[in-house]
Amino acid sequence: SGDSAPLNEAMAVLQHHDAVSGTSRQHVANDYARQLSEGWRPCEVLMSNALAHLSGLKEDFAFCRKLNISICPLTQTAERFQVIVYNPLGRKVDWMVRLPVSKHVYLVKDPGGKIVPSDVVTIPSSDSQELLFSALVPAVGFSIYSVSQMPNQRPQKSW
Amino acid sequence: SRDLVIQNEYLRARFDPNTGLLMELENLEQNLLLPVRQAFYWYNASTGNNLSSQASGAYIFRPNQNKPLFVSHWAQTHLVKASLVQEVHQNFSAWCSQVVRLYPRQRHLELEWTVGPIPVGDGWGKEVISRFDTALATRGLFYTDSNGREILERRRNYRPTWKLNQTEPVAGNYYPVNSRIYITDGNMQLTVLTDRSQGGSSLRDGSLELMVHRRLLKDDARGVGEPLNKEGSGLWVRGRHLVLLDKKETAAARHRLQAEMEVLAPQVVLAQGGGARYRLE
Repeated sequence: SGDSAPLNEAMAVLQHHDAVSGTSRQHVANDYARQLSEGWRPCEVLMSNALAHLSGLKEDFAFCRKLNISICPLTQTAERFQVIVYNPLGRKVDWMVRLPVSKHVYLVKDPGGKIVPSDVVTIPSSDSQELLFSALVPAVGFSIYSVSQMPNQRPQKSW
Repeated sequence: SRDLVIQNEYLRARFDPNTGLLMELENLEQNLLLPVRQAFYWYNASTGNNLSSQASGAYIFRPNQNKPLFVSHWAQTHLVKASLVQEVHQNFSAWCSQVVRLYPRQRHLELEWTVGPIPVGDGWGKEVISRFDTALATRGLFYTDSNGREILERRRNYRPTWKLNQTEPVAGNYYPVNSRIYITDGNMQLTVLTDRSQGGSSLRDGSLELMVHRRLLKDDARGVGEPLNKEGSGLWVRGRHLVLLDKKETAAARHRLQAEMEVLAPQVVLAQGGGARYRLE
C-alpha cells in the first residue's frame, strides 16, 4: 500500500531554511536528503495505485529520478514503453517530453493511436541521445503516449 | 563568423559569432528587439576586511569587491537544429556550461545552466551569477516576487521605510527571487523566471543578475560552524531560467501563465506497457 504521509512530513521538515539555503552542517543536509528519499518511495506506490485505478491497467510503473541529467534505465534500454504525462494544472497543456534513449529511430503514438512527430537529438560533446515529442495533456488529468523502436532504421543526424 | 541564431514563430535569439554569448532577443509577435548580453560571472567572497571582519558564508553574502569577474569572456558553442528543438550549447569552462533552447510554439527562451564543482584551489570562495545586460533605462528600479505572490518594486540603494546608509553596494541590493525578477523601461519588459528560489538584483540600469551557485571556504560565524562547501551531489547545480521579452502591458499575463507551468509542471511516469486489466473490485 502507498502512503503520502512520510513525504508530507519530510516536506514539512524541509520548510526550514536550513534545508534549502545551505545553512546547515553537511550531516544535517544529508539527513534532509534521506528524509526526502524515504518519503518519496511510498509516494511512488501511491501514485502507481492511483494511475492503475484511473487507467484501468496494472503496470509496473517506473519513476526516473535522474531525468534532469538524462539518465533513465527504462527508456534507454526498452524497445517499447509507455509515457504517462500527468498535468496538475487546471487547464490543458502542450508540453515537450524529453527522454534519454538509445541510438534508434522511435515511433511515438498519442492516446488515440495517431503517430505524433518526434525527434532524436544527439547531445553535443557526449554520445547520448534524447527523444523529443510534444504531449497534449488535459486539465488535471493525464495522457498516455506509446513509444516503440523502429527496427533497421538509423536516426537522422540533427545538425 | 557565421550567424548563430535560433528562432521559432515568436522569438529569435541571436548570438555573437565571436564570443558565443547571447547578444540579442527579438519578440517577433510584438515586434520588439532588445540587445541583451548574458554571461556568467563570479564574485570573490570576502573573508573580512578592515571595515568588518564579517566573512561571506552560509548566512551572509559579502563579496570582497563590487565588480564580478568573468567565468569566461567567450563560450565554445555547438548549434543543434532539429524539427522540434533548436539549441545553442555554450561551454564557458570546465565547470560552467549552458544550453539555450527554443521549442516550437514557445514564447520564452529557456536557459539551462550547469555549474560546478566550483574550483577553489586558488583559495578564493566564489559566488557565481548569471547576468543579463541591456540598454533599458530602468531608473534604478527592478521587481522581484514575494513567494510567487506579490510583486515588489525594488529601488537600488533605498529602503521604503528608513533612510538607508548603503555600506554593501552589491549584497545590500540583493533580494530574494522566489519565482521571477524583471526590469522594464515602461515600454519593454525583460522577465526571468527561476525554477527555484535564488538571490537576485539589478546593480546597474538595464542589468539583471541571479546567483546560481556558491562555494565558500570560510565560516561566517553565524552558527553553522562550517564553511558553505558542500560535498557530494551538492557540488553541481543544474537549473533553468526562462526569459521573456514583452511589452509592459502584456508581460504579466505571459509570465504568470508560464510561472504556473513551472511550479505545477507536468510529471512523467513510465511503464513497459502490456499490463493486465485492473479494476478496483
